[in-house]
Amino acid sequence: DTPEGNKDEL
Amino acid sequence: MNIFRFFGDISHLASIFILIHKIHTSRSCRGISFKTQVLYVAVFVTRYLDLLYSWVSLYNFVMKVFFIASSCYILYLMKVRFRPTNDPSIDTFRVEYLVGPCAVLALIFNYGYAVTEVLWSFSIFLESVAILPQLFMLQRTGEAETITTHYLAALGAYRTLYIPNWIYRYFSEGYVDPIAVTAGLVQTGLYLDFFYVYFTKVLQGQKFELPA
Repeated sequence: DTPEGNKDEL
Repeated sequence: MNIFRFFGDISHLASIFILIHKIHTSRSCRGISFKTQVLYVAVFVTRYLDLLYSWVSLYNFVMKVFFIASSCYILYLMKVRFRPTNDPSIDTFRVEYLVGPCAVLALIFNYGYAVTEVLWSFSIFLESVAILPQLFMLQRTGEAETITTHYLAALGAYRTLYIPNWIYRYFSEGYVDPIAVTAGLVQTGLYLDFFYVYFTKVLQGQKFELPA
């Protein structure tokens, strides 16, 4: 799991 | 995607259409903060850099391109097409007080030390305060055209709807994005005063006027 934010959100 | 986020995005789209409609029909950008609009371009460009290297969905792609293009188009309307109607002398909020702290916060709070990650964080923080020059201008003039208040209400609704979206995502996916949520709560909070006047005055058919 990569430490990413809600990158699918706008 | 859930219903809250979908309607949040629709509300965001609506806000931009309302703003463009207002400028075109009144042939004027009076009452609109150019600084806020510049900040939105900065927000979209720094956040949607991933257009260049990652694919989420057609929906996501179209929306990102639309937000970048429409925000640039609004700058064009304000600075070129209807330039004489833009009055910089009342748009006096110091944006460096927003951009500087957001840059510092992005360097401290991010999901990885890569240029794109830091810029993504920066865009989240900057978006949360980008409306301040606009609200400051409203505060200064003490009144607003009704259509401008509809623009702000749609923009505020978009942020408000993202909150139930995050709650929904927490329960359905067990996932929380602390940066987006914190900044989102701050951003929504900034609209509370505005919403109060909007609901108690504008939606009752009165003009948007702040108490002296």
